[in-house]
Amino acid sequence: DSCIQFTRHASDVLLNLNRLRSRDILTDVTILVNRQQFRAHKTVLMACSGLFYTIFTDSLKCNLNAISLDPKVDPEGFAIVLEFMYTSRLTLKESLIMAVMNTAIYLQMDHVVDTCHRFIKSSD
Amino acid sequence: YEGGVNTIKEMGRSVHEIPRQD
Repeated sequence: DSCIQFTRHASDVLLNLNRLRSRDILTDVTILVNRQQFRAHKTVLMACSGLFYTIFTDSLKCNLNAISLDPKVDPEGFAIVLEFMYTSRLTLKESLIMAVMNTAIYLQMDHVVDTCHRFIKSSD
Repeated sequence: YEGGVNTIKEMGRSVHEIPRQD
């Protein structure tokens, strides 16, 4: 008996999900951050964020097709975290790292928060 | 250097784990 593991599978599938997002194929939710709107797939958001997991497993909220985030969330920070969800790459510009970290805290993404903390401490 | 920026490889867990059942 054998088993073949395609080691690139996870990243190849994630790249295709990001292609679906950029072509707005089967996206099923709009995230409103202040005045900016972001289309996404609920399943990808739930797989990455504790907050979205809680929202979309709540029978009263799982059918919503638009979610407004707290106005304290920075749209640029959210855009970077959303891009991370779909690419595994977190862009850390000096001017935005706090916005990114605060967005990750709000979205309950502890591993990203911890990594941002370590990055900030190491660059101090 | 990947894509012109300094890329740091983080080997740890990236996102939460969804429980098998709630």
